[in-house]
Amino acid sequence: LGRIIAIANQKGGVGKTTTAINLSASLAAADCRVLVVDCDPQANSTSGLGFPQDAERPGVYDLLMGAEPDAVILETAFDSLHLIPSSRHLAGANVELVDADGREQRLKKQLAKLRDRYDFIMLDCPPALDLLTINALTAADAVLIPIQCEYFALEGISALMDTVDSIQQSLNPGLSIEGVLLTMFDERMTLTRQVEADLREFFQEDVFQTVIPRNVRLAEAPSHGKPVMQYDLRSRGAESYLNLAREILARSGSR
Amino acid sequence: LGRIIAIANQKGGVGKTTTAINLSASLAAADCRVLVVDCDPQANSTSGLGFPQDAERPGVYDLLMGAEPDAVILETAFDSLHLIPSSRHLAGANVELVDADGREQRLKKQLAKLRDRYDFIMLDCPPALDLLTINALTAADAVLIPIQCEYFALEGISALMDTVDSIQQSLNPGLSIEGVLLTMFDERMTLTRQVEADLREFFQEDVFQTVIPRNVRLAEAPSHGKPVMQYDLRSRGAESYLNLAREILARSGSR
Ligand SMILES: Nc1ncnc2c1ncn2[C@@H]1O[C@H](COP(=O)(O)OP(=O)(O)OP(=O)(O)O)[C@@H](O)[C@H]1O
Ligand SMILES: Nc1ncnc2c1ncn2[C@@H]1O[C@H](COP(=O)(O)OP(=O)(O)OP(=O)(O)O)[C@@H](O)[C@H]1O
Ligand SMILES: [Mg+2]
Ligand SMILES: [Mg+2]
Repeated sequence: LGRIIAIANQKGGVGKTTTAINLSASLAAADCRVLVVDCDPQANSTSGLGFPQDAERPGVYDLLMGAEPDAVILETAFDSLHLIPSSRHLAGANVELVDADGREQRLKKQLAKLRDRYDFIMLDCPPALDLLTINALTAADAVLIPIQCEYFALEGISALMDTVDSIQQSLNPGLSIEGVLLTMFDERMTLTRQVEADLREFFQEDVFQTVIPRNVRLAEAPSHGKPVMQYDLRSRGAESYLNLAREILARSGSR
Repeated sequence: LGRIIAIANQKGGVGKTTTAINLSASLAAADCRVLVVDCDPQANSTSGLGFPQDAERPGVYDLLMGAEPDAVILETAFDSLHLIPSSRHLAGANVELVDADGREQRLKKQLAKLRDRYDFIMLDCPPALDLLTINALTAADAVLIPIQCEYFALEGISALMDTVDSIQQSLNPGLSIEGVLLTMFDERMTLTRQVEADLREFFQEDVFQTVIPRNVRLAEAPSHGKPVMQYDLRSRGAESYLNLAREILARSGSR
């Protein structure tokens, strides 16, 4: 049965989308059937997987409003990697669902129909602890937290963990931490080293062994609509996400 | 009469807070009276100016709910630089104000009382086109758009400009573009150069002459609760924000 992993952190620009795309592509390369769900109205996972912005294309917004999953799932150009796209429409869901019944559980109910068709369902979250992120955390088995080793990123951790706690207590008692992923890591910077030490102390063994280095190939790949392994397999960016996929597969005992 | 500038871009991690703090400190160093309003529940401008997180401290949330401005304004450790802080409470405003009358104009009404006391009022926005950002764009005379020269940042421009357009048509016809600021600029990267060319073509002379380089001192300063000029005046980061302040002052013909 497929595992649902939410990739979340309300701090902006920490590598949520880059992780959603490249971890998913790496898992698909290892013969997993993977579905990426773009829960961010910015729709960066959608374009990074080769689908230009299109406000008319049905996607996650429609899914939350009750559309059948089959009506919104897209096949990407990459084997066994599917996508439920997003568009700027999705920003409206935060307002429209405010008074709706079971507003936090909409995504969970819809993804339950898909668990037997995928090995992994990866949820790319927006940079906010809003209803979209709450829907993702409620639907997920685990949360993967990308984090830059910088001061503001450290500051936001307690708010994120409080949100995870409150979701575990009410909406999703089974939610666990998949891991904390250090991203854009530059070992030459003392700031990075200092924040890394703080994070490892706080999160202990929840921090992934794999660390994602700052690597320009990761920033270039999305402009070609491709994951980094298809854009430049020999890059450190591609190698680090393949290592992350191996680490996650080893933890869940499969493959 | 004070100018109100919103620092906005829904793309996360592009340097909104870093610009709010360091441009404000540079203007204050040039003897302007400056007020920073932290409109982001992450409260990074608040901590970057030396005020640790404190959910009990009154701030922007209270201002939006009708508190008197004098009850929430803080003096910082830096001459003629004041702050209206934020806390994670502020995230609740997005939901609580959904059905309220004049929900978009709350900040505008409150800041009107302060215009004669400051030369500049800088609004640090969250990474979302939500009610907080809309309040800031409705209250502002102009919007300053920090942007990284990377692909996903380019993608988000059209959604941001559409939001600015729709606010100009209804809530704030006087809203202009203060400028587009290229941040974390690394001239050695071809990706940066390509995206820069696209941005200059799209925004023409709205792009500031001043470009903010990637400079680790800018990332280190917030952990000391200081703007970069107080942390390391000789750094390229401090120099670039002083240049930006000069450019903005020259444009508005003062000083
Ligand atoms: N390891 C890396 N090395 C270099 N660039 C990176 C790396 N990871 C991400 N980037 C680039 O940094 C920027 C921010 O990353 P990304 O958009 O994935 O973050 P995000 O957390 O999804 O942002 P948002 O909060 O806006 O959703 C992007 O331009 C991306 O291409
Ligand atoms: N020019 C720069 N050089 C190096 N680091 C920078 C620069 N500008 C910002 N940073 C660092 O990059 C990170 C993102 O910047 P910042 O938090 O200011 O962006 P933001 O747009 O306010 O993010 P958010 O969308 O989460 O509000 C921070 O850790 C900051 O210290
Ligand atoms: Mg993203
Ligand atoms: Mg910020």
